[in-house]
Amino acid sequence: SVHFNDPKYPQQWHLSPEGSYDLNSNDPDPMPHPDAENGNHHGTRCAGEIAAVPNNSFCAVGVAYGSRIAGIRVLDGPLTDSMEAVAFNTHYQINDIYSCSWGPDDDGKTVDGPHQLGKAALQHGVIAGRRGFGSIFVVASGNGGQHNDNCNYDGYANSIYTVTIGAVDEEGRMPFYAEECASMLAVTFSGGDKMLRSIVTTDWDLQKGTGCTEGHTGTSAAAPLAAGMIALMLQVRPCLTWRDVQHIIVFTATQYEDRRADWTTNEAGFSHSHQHGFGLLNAWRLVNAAKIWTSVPYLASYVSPVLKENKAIPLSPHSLEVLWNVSRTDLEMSGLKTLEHVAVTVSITHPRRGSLELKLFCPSGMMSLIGTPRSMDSDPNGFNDWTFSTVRCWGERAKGIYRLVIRDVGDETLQAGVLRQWQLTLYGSVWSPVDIRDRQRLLESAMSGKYLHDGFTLPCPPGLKIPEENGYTITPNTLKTLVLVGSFTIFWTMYYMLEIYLSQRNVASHRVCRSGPCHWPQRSQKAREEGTELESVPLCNSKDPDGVETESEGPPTTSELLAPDLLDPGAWDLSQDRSTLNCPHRHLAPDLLQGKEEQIC
Amino acid sequence: LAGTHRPGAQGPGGLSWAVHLDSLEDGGPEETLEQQADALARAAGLLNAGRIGELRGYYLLVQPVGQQQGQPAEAVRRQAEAVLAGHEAVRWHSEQRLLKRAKR
Repeated sequence: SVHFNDPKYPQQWHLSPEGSYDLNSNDPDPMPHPDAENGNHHGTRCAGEIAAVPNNSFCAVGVAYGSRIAGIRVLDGPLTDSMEAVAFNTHYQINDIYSCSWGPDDDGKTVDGPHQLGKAALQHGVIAGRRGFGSIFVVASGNGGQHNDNCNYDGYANSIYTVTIGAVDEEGRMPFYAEECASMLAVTFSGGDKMLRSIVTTDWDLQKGTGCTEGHTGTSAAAPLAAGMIALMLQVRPCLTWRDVQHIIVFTATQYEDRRADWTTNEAGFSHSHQHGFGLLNAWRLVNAAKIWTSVPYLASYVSPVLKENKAIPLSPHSLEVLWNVSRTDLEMSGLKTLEHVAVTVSITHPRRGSLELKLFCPSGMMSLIGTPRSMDSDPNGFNDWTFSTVRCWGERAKGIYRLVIRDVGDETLQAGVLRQWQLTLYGSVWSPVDIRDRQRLLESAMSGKYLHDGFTLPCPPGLKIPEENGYTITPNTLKTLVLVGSFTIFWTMYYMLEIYLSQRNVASHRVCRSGPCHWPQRSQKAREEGTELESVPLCNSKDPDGVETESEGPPTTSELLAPDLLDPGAWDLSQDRSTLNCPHRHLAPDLLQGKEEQIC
Repeated sequence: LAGTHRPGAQGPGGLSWAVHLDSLEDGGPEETLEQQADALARAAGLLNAGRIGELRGYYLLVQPVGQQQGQPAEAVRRQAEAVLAGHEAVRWHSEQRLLKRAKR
């Protein structure tokens, strides 16, 4: 029902007009700086998907075209843990959503994620970011599909603090590059194989190009669309917490027909697929749910003891099974009743890590494939306190027996792996299964859009004023400039002081006193009264009008010495006409020469 | 450079360590932590490049640019590790290594 004059808007098959309804649009595109390999157009493609301005007759339109977009450039150079930590919290009281279309290598053999500082920054972001409602971290699940990679080997994707987004093509299928994982929350559109359309967005390209592309693809293209839809949610309800956003995604993502998706419905009625998460994001459903959403209870958690096993992992078809029973008493302290994320931290030795398969069964029997075999991963170091996670038990009861089943799908030539130890961590809330069902019903009643008009608004607290601790920061360039200016100033000061010293010494050495000791000219009474008297070195001897040279009696006063600026290097130029040098007072205002003597050199 | 942990603060290719300081009393003034970090950096032969983002108590200590030519990296590393590992105010420390991250 909305019309834009942007030429490629009609090609933007992935936009859903009713979900992108916007209240204003007034944002110029942030232009990046060109770099050598012109590599940062990646950011502009993602930015365009989110916030390209409509009706400017340029290129296309962003999902949240009323939002403002900031670029935090961190990939175009050496990247360390501390730099990641800085990036995750940069301007975290201004930026609501951090859309991260990057991560560890998707080569099917890397196991990596945020290190100590990155983890601390993610946690700090959800606690203190966005005025205390929590920064929203959206991450792309990865492009390792061709190496049968799994995003549970990526610590950004399987973190409880991030919204992990996968990709589907325009027919809703998992594209060749996409990864499966049990910690994926939802999917949205991106490019598929050759015959299918990719994402249309802006594409800043210094050397060539039209500023547009119809070829944006990968999970990099899906994450920003999700970020844009989350922005629309925050537009209707800014006080949604980071966990509210995750809940609304779980409650509103839509399951759809895809035989290969292997959908499983859990005890709480949520359907999840390792390929598609809880389903396809739908902006209309997300925004209507956000409009009436009241905040979920605080995050509760339960951590089991470290369970030492030291048990061998048999070759397939056999498997090692270990259990842990979480009793009512265990949960009493935290009040935890229903689940959100379930995490398992394992230490396993094995000569070829890619041969291992790990499955976790929640008390309801819901199975999560948390670690998949990876043919490319021949790492002999196994897993050392690596945390896998799953969202497939979302909304299920927390109490009961959890089963971890590990299989070795490698060949028998290798030495058997050993499960050293494991630890179970449950995250959830005091919501009961009844509360969850009530909320599901409430949301369905809102999908008609009857609450979307402005008349209906739930109270929304403004959030906390959290100062961004960053004091004034001097960038290295500014610092270098200051140092340069400072050195320059010091140098010239030294030069001038030397100059004065030498000139005085020079003058003193040329001074001839014929009649006895040298005396300073009389200090005029008048000058002393007026306070215009200045201490300074006599530049020449004094001579009375009839030409007889006499000695000056004391420090000459201002009126006697107003010579041209003899500190000016040119003034000491020996080739200079002596007359000028000798009679520097010639151009004095006559009234200044009222003294008894006329100063002559 | 205080409070200005910027990636550019450390010389390209220089060694750097992240440290988590035990603030004397929770909520104590930032300056105290800053001074602690300065003193710790001096003791370890490093430069305090400032707090790491918004993480209170976390500081980045970098090898001064001038020193990078002078001393072999291994000697700098040994000295820094010895000081940081043995210092009572250091709750945690970690040498910063390059991470491989790719656009998706």
